[in-house]
Amino acid sequence: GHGSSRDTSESEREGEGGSSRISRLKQRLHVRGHHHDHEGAGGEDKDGGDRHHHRHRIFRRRSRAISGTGSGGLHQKLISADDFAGIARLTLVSAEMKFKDKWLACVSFGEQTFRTEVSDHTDKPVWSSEKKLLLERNGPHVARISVFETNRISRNNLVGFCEIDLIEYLTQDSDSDFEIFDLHDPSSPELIEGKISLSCSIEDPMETEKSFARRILSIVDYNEDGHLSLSEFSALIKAFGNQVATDKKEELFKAADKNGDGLVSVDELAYLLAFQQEKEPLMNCCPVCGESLELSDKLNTVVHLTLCFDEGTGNQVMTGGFLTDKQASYGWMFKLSEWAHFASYDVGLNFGASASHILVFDRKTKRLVEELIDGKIVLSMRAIYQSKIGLRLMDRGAKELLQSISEKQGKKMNSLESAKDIPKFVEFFKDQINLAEVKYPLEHFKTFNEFFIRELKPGARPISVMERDDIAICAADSRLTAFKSVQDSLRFWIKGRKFSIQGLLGNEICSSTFLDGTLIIFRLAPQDYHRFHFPVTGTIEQFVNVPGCLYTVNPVAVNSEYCNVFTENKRVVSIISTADFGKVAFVAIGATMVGSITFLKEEGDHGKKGDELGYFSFGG
Amino acid sequence: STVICVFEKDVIEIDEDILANSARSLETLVSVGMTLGVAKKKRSEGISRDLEDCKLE
Repeated sequence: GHGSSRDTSESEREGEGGSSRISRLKQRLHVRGHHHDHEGAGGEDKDGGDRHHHRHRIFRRRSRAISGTGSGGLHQKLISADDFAGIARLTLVSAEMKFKDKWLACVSFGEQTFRTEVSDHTDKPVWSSEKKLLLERNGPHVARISVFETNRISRNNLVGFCEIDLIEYLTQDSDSDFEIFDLHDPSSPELIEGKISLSCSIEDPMETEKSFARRILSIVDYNEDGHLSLSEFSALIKAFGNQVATDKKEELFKAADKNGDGLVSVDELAYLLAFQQEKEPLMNCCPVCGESLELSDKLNTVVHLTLCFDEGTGNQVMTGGFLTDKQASYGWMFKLSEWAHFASYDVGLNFGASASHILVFDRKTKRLVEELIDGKIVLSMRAIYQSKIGLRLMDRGAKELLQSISEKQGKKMNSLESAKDIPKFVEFFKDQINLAEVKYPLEHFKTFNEFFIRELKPGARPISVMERDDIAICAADSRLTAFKSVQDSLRFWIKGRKFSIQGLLGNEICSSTFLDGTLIIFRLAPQDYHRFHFPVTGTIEQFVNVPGCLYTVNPVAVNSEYCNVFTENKRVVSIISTADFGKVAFVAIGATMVGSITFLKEEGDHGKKGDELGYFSFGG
Repeated sequence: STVICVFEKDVIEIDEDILANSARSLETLVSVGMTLGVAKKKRSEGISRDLEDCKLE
């Protein structure tokens, strides 16, 4: 391959065995004994022996670390601590190119590829994009960095590249924070097409732990005051798959709350995570990929979680367009949707993850029933839709992320391979899906989406008082709320500050008679029959497509004052003209993962109440 | 995903149990075809007819 322009002689490389490299790498690390780090306010060690012991534990103990996640396309791999070298923070700072254009840079490392954002039109692009990479002694060392020009005519044209052995880079003495490398022409290695500036350092393990603690804290720190209450702390511990009893949680909370102020700060939580995990594991499973962490040691737990959190926005874009680590660490939560966990996140659900409950009144049995929803999904939805940072992220790429995730999920669910998830789905919801009423046997469905939009046998849903068109019926198998007026709906259910009927229907369709109208909300859950029907007998006057976002329609978001799900989500508004109810607005609203809306009727078509009108399916 | 139906003002009388649950911020689990409510026009016409029937001659 084409070596970098960095001055490292072969003899020097040859002269250093793997152990020597690692020992030099160790010297670059600022490893500190974390016991003393916490106890000494300044974070300094008091005991060199303890420091040595800590290093020894990092590099010599045989244990497990994970170099990727099972959820986001990275390859899950167990490695021993002997192989673990550290987390490298690679930053592509800027480049100097020979002509002006829009530029992006890619880093390929092992089987992963990441890319920066596209620069402005310039010959000196600046990216400052960072990516954390797991360095293993026997794993990939060489990062290939490629710089592409990108414009409308020639999209992503490779202009120059270089290859850097990160272990070598990290073990060389240098006073500079960054290095400059020549970019070689892909067709003629002798030609230099520009220079790229980058920096790379090994993250201090203590910093890894601390920054991880800060990230965890941010998940449940909805008001961003830097502290956790007992209830927030309990939700966090529960979401990490810990089943400890309530009194034990209180005990742990008190242990974490060193200054006894009833709140746990970042530092206190960092302390708890560093020490309690060794005595009695607090984190039993990874909230991102669901991997059981019980067998791994503390450091590797943190490494695993750090990398999983980092994966966040996917492995395509470095920092995913988000501005800070904290923002980027929210990325994984956007993927956690109640709609996706059967295919992509099933491990997380089945191994130790806790479930929360949503109470629903079952009209048929006249009983309150508890619907299970994974604890970490609730946690992530609260963090995204009920916190200020979640709100800010929506304007910084998160909307696009939700759209992209939904489109990807649609493609996946339309693939023949997705059909294998159907039995798993049916098993998971065996008490709620009645296969006897499904029109076709399971073998009939060639993709998951086909099953998702399954038809029912005629008569499976009896229509109430069919002969009377003055009685409206429920339009979908769903969880329903109804309000006589918008004011009631705002009082009891919809908390988005900007909700209005006009916003929901749009100016084109909204008439003054709807403004004080009655509102019925049918919320569909993943296991539900996904076709919707005419609630009233009438003629479809018109359809209006309203483009928009794909927020979740879970009550967590609907009940959030920050989020205006119904007026911002993608939807199709139709008007049904009836003899008994005047005009009825029928709005089909897409959501995360399930953003595809199909109508089976056209403008001018007449429908009897109970007739099929359309369906929702996976997609954007 | 969600479906929202908006009826014009004062045209439908929603079933009481649904309204009661909703007023407690509680969702009601329903199936396609279950009763949602009755058109007020018809009901008031019905009541008028009933009153007509009860009219003293």
